Amino acid sequence: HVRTDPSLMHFNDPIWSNMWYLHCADKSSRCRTEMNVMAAWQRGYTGKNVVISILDDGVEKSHPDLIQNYDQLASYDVNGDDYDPTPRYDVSNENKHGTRCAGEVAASANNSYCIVGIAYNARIGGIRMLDGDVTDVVEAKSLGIRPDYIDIYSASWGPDDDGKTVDGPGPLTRKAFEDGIKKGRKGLGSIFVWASGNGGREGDYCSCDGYTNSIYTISISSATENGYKPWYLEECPSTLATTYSSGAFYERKIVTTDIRQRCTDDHTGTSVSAPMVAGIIALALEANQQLNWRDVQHLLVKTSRSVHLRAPDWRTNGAGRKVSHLYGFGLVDAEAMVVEAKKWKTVPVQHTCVGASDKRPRFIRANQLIRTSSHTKACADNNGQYVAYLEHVVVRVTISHPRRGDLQIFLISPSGTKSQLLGRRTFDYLNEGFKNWEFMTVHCWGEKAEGEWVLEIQDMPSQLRNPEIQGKLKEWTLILYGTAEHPYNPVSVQHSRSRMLDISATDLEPSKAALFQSHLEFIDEEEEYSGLCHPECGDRGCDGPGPEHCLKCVHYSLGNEKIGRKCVTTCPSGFMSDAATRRCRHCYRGCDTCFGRGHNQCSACKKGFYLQLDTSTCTLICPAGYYADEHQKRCIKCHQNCKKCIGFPDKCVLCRDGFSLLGSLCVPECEQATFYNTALMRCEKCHATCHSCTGPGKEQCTQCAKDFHLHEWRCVPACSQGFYSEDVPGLPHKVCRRCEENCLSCEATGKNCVRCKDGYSLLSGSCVTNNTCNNADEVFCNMVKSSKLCERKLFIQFCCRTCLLAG
Amino acid sequence: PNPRTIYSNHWAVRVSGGPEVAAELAGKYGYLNLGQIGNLENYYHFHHSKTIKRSTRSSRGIHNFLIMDPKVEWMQQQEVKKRVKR
Repeated sequence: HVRTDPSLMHFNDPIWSNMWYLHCADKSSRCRTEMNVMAAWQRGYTGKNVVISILDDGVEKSHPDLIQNYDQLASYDVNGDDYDPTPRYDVSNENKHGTRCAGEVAASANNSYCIVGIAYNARIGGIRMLDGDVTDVVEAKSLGIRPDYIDIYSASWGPDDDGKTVDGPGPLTRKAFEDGIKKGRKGLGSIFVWASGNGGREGDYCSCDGYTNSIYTISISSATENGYKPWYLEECPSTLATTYSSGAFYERKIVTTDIRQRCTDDHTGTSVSAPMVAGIIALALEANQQLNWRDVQHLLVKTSRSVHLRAPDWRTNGAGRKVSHLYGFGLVDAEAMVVEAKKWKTVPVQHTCVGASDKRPRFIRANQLIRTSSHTKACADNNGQYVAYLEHVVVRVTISHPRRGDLQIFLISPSGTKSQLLGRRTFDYLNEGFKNWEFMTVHCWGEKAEGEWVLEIQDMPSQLRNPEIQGKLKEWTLILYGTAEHPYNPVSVQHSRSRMLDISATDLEPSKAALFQSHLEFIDEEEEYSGLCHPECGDRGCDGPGPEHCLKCVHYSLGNEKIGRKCVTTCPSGFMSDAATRRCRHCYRGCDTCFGRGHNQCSACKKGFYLQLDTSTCTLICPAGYYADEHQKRCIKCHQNCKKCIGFPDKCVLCRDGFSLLGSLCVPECEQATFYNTALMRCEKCHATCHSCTGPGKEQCTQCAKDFHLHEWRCVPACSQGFYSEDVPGLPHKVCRRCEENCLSCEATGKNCVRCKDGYSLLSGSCVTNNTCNNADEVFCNMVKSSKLCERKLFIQFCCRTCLLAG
Repeated sequence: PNPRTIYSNHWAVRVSGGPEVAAELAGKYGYLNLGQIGNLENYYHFHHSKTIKRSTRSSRGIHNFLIMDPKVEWMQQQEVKKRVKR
């Protein structure tokens, strides 16, 4: 057994302390080190001699945290057709993405700059291909750059995650994937790691992305620090594994390198997770360079764990593996990966069994479930195709449908594992259906393939549709991938995790063994502890000195078996003290203190949440009719007349029906030609000249009475000199408009002046200056005349009078 | 409305016989041969500078002659794909 001791590994990189997902320096905060990266480092694996390339918008090769591991041979600029992947710089730093991903993988360690990459001794390159028109050619070129040199390609992009796109690799890119896994890494197969998608908020489903949904890519999703689904996460059954990533604003984020030689603590999305797994795979490849592309997928399936990731659909498949549509097989475990990789025996050759296509058309009726099944012998009669043990399962379907987003598709394996191949997508209103679309699931991994497979399709209309247009399942085909023999050595199958982590000095290469022997603490489980116990243990015994070693607690026990327990005097923030069981129990999400575990049993809220007293709930946003009081951290009810208020109950910004806003007050709406007198608390008459008003005076009209004119913000019976009267549609009164410049009075239409100011003369309805032009000779006046400039109001001052006087 | 396909002035062409044959074909029909597509044998990247860079209609004219050439086994005008960073 190896105990990870963070104090044995310290880096001088300034943001190392913020890398909460790798180490747990601050004992008072939550530990999220289940990815066990440091333990893999302590075993001596840091990505040496492994080459990773980031397919993105470029990589800043001169970044101080990347320069040491940067590899020119793992880089190319497909957009610019040269060997320099440096991103194009602009004011918005649009092309920062690739550099951020690269840092996660292979930022240098102990260089006093930014962070420590997960594979901090790996070679890192960048393929710049997103900063231009992306075509099938561009993608195929990018995926095929030096496949014998680059081990891992990490891509954190894809078709739009808008919840209505169904798109995937074109024919050349598909071929590039196939060539990569067949010929890359000198026949071992290129490893393609892919971010599963960011369309969670749009209700997108990652099965609609043909890249993450491909058997050739390792699709990675994300979990927040507290093990929740991040807001951006898409679900689907092709997700293989998960890493920690960013989440809500009150959860910690991921730090990495940024362009312009900077560091950032603001990198979010599933693009955090794909490079993390690329780094962890690099550690496994260092442990065993002979792993092929399927070995790596098997390793991830075998070693990833559900730990405390929260999903409503965790279930155990027919091969005994826990799997979910949110996280695949769970959180990656770097230490387990390297340990397993070290002793890994290549899995048997991959077989593909393509079932017969079922072309019987079936109508898909709204609000009904159609079920169709296929019995397969998994090509048992063909040695080269027989699939006894499953890896990926693909269902190729052709469906027509008037609104694609209303469809849900499920696949049930012979062992009873139900994968949701497609979820409803509210925004997908398109009537394109699916044409030979391949849905993929990894949920049946390890199960026996033979038997009855059931396909279920459900059409749940999200809005009114023409009942005469129905969907139709036109064709479906089951494609099974797997092996004819059991993929693992039967002996190793029985190993538990603790056995799996067994290590001896002989497991390590001599140099590494010498280097890391001093870092390894071997614990003899049989040895009894005879020292002093922690005071929180009381006299009840312990097997070590810390509060986590108590056999029972004097006060309260905090934690659980999975993440470890310890004894505490009082329960910390976010927990309630359960006196009956002497345990600290989690309050509901967002509660800081509580009197029960329910969502409506909060007594104070965490930062960012507000307590609603009448329901004892903590919410991020106060409901309508309440405002968020930052000081008290509570939702306070607005004044009864307010629909919405800010800062104070009576500082209204929106009123209930029947009330209108007067300043920041909501006052009753008064009848026509009356106003609300706030002193007397009643409606009173406006001035006779007003149609509506804010007070009794004639200067307080907001609209004038009929037959009155709005003139200089007053209501008058007639317009004064220099103004004309005009009707304005929608207003009960007329408005006085000013005649044109230099005009004393004008026609009722306002277009023609009838009397000019002194010093101006009337010419074609306009007032022109009496001054003459001194350059208006005959030629000039002929030009003015022939161009008819004097007929245009814009040019009427243009020496017209001078030319007219001159004849 | 459904998103419309945008065609570029780049083509993928499958030609057997090596880079010389591809270069000869490109020259014959006025294309610039940008070389083999990544690691894909017999697949070449052609560019036609006199075709509009982005269009909602696929190009015809000279391109029809290229596809009819017996040495061309497959050809595809490249579509601009919307790809987003995650």
